[in-house]
Amino acid sequence: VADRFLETFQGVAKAFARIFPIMFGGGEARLTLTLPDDLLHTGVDISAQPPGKKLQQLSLLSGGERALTAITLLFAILQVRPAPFCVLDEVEASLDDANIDRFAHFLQQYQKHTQFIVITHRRGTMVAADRLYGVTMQESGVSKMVSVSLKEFANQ
Amino acid sequence: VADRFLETFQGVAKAFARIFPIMFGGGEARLTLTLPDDLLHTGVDISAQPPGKKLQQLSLLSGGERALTAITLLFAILQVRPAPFCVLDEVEASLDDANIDRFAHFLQQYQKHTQFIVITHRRGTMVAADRLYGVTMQESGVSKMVSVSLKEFANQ
Amino acid sequence: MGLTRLQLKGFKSFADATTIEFSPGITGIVGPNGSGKSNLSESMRWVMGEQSAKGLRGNQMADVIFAGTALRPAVNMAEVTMTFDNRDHALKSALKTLVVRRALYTDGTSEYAINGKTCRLKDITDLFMDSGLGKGSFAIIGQGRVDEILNSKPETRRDLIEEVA
Amino acid sequence: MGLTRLQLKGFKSFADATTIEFSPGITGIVGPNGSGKSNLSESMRWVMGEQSAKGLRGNQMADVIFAGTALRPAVNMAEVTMTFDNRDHALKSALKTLVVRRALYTDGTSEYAINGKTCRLKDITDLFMDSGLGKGSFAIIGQGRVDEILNSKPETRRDLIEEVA
Ligand SMILES: Nc1ncnc2c1ncn2[C@@H]1O[C@H](COP(=O)(O)OP(=O)(O)OP(=O)(O)O)[C@@H](O)[C@H]1O
Ligand SMILES: Nc1ncnc2c1ncn2[C@@H]1O[C@H](COP(=O)(O)OP(=O)(O)OP(=O)(O)O)[C@@H](O)[C@H]1O
Ligand SMILES: [Mg+2]
Ligand SMILES: [Mg+2]
Repeated sequence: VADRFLETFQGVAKAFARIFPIMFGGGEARLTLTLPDDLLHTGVDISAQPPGKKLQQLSLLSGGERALTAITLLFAILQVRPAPFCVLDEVEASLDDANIDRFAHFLQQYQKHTQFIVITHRRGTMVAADRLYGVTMQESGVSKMVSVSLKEFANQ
Repeated sequence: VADRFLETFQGVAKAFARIFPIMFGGGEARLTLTLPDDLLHTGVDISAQPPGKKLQQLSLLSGGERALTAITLLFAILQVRPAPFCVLDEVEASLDDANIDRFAHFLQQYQKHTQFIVITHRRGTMVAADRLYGVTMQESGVSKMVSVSLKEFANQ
Repeated sequence: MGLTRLQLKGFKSFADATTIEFSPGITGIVGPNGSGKSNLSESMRWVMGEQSAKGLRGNQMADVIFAGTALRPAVNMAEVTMTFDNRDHALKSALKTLVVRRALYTDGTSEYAINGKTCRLKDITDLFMDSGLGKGSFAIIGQGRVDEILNSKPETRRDLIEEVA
Repeated sequence: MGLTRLQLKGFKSFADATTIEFSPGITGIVGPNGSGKSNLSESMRWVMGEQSAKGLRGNQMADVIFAGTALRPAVNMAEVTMTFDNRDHALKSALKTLVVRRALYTDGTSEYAINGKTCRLKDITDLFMDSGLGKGSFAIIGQGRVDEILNSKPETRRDLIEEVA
């Protein structure tokens, strides 16, 4: 069990360190074990250094940098162990448009192995989707699903 | 002291109930005292009912409905006691475009009495501003202020 | 393994019977504030065995039952059914298609079923164990919760990796 | 009362001396993720007397001093100055213009001044008391914190209204 954990951890750590500079356009990040000699009780530490900046505690990162770091870790885990499907509810709300495009690009890479259901109000994410479903409340308080044309959004 | 609190509370409660349906395009909301006979120890309860929906606990409101309710309360307080200035850091991140326009409209009403500094990445808010300052990091890790033309954003 | 269909009736704002077909790739869900998008993702967590009412933004589990509107009465039951293509057996079952159903009545009665056969909640959660979709799953990220992993304890993150190991 | 100018030097990512002029109305602050926008709003809270390092996303107050980059060395001091037009005396002072300055050195020394005259932190926080800009102010809403008021205890909200009463 400890072996499988270590193997998985090392896989995720490797993927995390590889994906981060692609997601951020540079910089570096690491996952480390707090107790490398005690695999049963160890925790996992995260360090993230956006491009050109000094390595500082996670709390000092900006709202968008934190979201992107967490999204990077998600993709790292999905790379090592693709979940059958993944539901993301507005995870990119704090990303600027340039970062949304990078995020959307990653969705397109990973969707071969993982089905994505992405709730969003950001255009950059919508145009990356294969299809869009709209939720409406024509009758107050009652939700209804409708199909939405991708072209409609691509032109906004 | 208790009298001033009651007077202020009643003013804010009145403004909150008035502004909410304008902000939400309908519906109603109330501020109530938990202990109306004990002004020294009373708390303040918030109830909010978006248009056409049944009155339910605040926790069931959507992300955008919660943000808009909190923003409504802020404007109610500003109406009764305009703060000299007000700094808003991405408070509208979860609002859809229709709600952003309503929020931006309110900023324009209240800016006569309160100076607003609004950090945003939403176009609808940017076009309501009187001026825009950009923060850039041309040199990695070092922030620099630049002036930004409003036209530049209005055309995006 | 693929999610092929989601059906809701009486779950939160989805008063009427609703069916959504899913295909491989990226499906975007869009709509105005308060229209019901997060309710959709919560319906999936619920049918997969979520037991925390607070985790679904309520005080008690009955809060997921459609409570009525100004024009419509409340209903007495919430029901969600999820259909999976399990030909790769990513879920712990020999079956190739899995239809998971959960219902809750206002009187507190719960119903659980797999492929039409009544079962316990535990049978449903066992199905998703070790698939990355189990309890504490990283695969369903709720609104406003994306950077929770950065705030969580080092030990909690370790559990997350343990879950997929 | 109006905010007329903000000056920063060595505060978080604002390594170089920076001056921002403010006018009445709505000023928008825009820029990419991580560029320094929230650092700006935190500099205002800091010069107005914020004493919680955690409230400024750090572990200790020294975390607000520019820590250097790959190409630039750290500095030994953070300094913020805010200038106010106080002709309506919304701030507790008979003076028509108020220049509030705060500095922190890496050795832990702090400096506080109003209109060039050294003072204590308390003199600065007293200035803003009852203006709606004091401790627990509703008038500066941090990123990701807009709906905090909905989660807060009824008593905390009462304090908020007390603050402006
Ligand atoms: N049991 C229930 N019965 C009826 N309506 C409910 C029930 N539970 C929640 N709702 C309603 O569902 C709405 C919230 O839906 P949801 O959170 O899915 O919106 P959303 O589309 O995600 O919006 P946003 O874009 O703001 O996040 C609320 O207005 C709430 O009143
Ligand atoms: N003491 C410091 N020295 C140098 N850089 C710092 C210091 N403290 C914070 N920073 C940097 O400031 C950046 C964060 O800035 P800020 O939070 O203002 O960004 P932002 O423009 O608000 O971004 P977002 O749009 O994502 O919210 C981080 O990259 C962080 O590394
Ligand atoms: Mg939502
Ligand atoms: Mg920010």
